[in-house]
This record gives sequence, C-alpha cells and structure tokens, in this order.
Amino acid sequence: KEFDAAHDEL
Amino acid sequence: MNIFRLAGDMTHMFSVLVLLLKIHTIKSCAGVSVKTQELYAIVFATRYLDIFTSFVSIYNTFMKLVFLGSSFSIVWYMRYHKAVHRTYDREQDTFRHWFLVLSCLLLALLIHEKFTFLEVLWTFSLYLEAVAILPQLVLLQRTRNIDNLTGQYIFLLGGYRGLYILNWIYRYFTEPHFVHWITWITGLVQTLLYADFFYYYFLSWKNNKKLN
Repeated sequence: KEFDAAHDEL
Repeated sequence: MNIFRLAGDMTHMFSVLVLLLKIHTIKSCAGVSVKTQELYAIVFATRYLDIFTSFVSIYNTFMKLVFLGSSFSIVWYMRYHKAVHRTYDREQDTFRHWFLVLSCLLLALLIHEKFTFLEVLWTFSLYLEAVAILPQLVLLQRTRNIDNLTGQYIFLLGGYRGLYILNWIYRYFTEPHFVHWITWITGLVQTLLYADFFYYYFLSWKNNKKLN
C-alpha cells in the first residue's frame, strides 16, 4: 500500500 | 491532484503526442535523437510496472498507457518505419546512452528508498529520466538545427518538469510527511539541464542566430 502512496505521480 | 501536477501531466502528454504526430505526419525524424526516445521508453517501462499490480485511478492508468504507447511508437517509427528511418541522422546521434542506463542502474542499487524489485526499478527510472534528454541536447548542438519539431518538444518537456517542481512545493506545504528527496533531487537536476538549454535557445532566438 505504501508503494502506491509514495508513487501516485506519473 | 493539484493544478500544477495536472498541467505538468498535460504538458508532458502534449510533448510526446506532438512529437509522435509530427513524425507520423511529415514522415521525418530529422533532428530527433532515437537514443533519447529509447531512454524514455525504458523510463516508462520500468516506472509503470505497477500498472498491473496496483490501481491508483483511471486517470493514472490511462496516462501510463498513453506514455508507454507513444514512447514505444516513436522508437518503432524511427527504427523500423522505412520512410522515417531514412531521415534518421545516425552519424550525428552517437551518444553512448547505454552507459547512462548502466550508471543509473548502479546508482539505483546504491541509493533508493526501499530495496525491493519495484522500488529499485522505480528509482532507476527517476535517475534515467533526469539524464534521458542528454543525447537529444548533444545532437541539437551538433546539427545546430533547432527546427520547430525538436524545439517545441524540448520546450514542453522542460515545462512539464518545471510544473512538477511547483507541484512538489505545493504538496510539501499541503500534505504532512510528503517528503521524497530522491524524486526532488532528480527532478531538480533534470530541470537544470533544461534551464541550460533554454538559456541558449532564448539567446539564439533573441539574436536570431544559429544555436551554439
């Protein structure tokens, strides 16, 4: 989950 | 999502679509470095691996597909489309970009936020994106033809990076714990590379001289 939060940018 | 990031994504999408459309329409890639385009294809391929495993939003997935599709299409046109390939300037586009790939990979193995497969590749894609424009800038200085195709493309890419820096500043002040040093430092380095180009681009435009 933390992967998504940190990498929600393109 | 904030206005800076949305504007940045739109500018970025516009830059790749302008390039793809121009190559498709005039069937020429004169002045374009295929090495920069290959580096961008690698950047997107290694950064968007999570497209299948994690879903952020429709927008996010759609944009990833646009960037992947456009960057690989541009490489395909320049490498395999006969008419376009003929206009590719092989003698001048000689930047040994595989060294960039290797050094970014080594750097990502050394400096990253978490040592997982996805995270290291994601960090690698950040480092590679920062230097991906180098072959194009070298080619530009060699051929000195800042024709509208490459000029607009680089201008829009620089604009996208500048807007992203504003986006990070905005998120830093509005979201607690939004701190990503690696993203910020690589983004700054990349933007500084463009700043240098913009300085000479502006000078050549102002004095109506050839770009040196």
